Amino acid sequence: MNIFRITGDLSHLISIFILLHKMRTSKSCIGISFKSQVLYLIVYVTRYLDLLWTFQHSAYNSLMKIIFIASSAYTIHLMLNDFKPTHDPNIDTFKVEYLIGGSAILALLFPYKWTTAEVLWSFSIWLESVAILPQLFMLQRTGEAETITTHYIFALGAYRALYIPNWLYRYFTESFTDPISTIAGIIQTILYSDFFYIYYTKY
Amino acid sequence: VVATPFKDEL
Repeated sequence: MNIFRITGDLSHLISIFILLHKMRTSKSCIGISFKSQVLYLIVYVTRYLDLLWTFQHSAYNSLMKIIFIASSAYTIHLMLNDFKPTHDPNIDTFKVEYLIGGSAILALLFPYKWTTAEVLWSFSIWLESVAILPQLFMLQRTGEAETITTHYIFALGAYRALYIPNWLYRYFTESFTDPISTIAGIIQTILYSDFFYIYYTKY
Repeated sequence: VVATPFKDEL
């Protein structure tokens, strides 16, 4: 576990905390894309299915996986129940069918192995790389975003961006390679880059 | 160099 990996994971945890904190204190989910949140739940459930058989291998990984699935489900629960009146589907109009379809095609074409778990894992990696698009699209449509929503997107983007130096470090120290994660992670970081640029110039 | 068979990342 290197500094980039741990900082990336912490950044992911912070993003979840920011999002839930924002919703609970403002008692609303204004500015949050429900579609992106559903995509993230699909990402975590399909990727962390291995909890069922690798649970005992790493307490750290298993705990984080449970936190990611649970917090994602809780976010959706809040958006569907407590804060439903503040959600406006009319500005959350990104066509996620293409993201899901494209990720499914890539997963079926290039998995590490043609097993259900590996294909679902690959699907989750590709889907995660584009899951922020409905949120960024919504941000662009509504113009000015709340500071807290902006911090959430930054922390979430920083998580995967920090995995890139982690993969480089692991390649040189332990000959670790994971081309699917690496390519998807680079695509994900590129999608965030415009947002990162605006964030840096603003804060 | 083989892709990790065991997923040790998140």
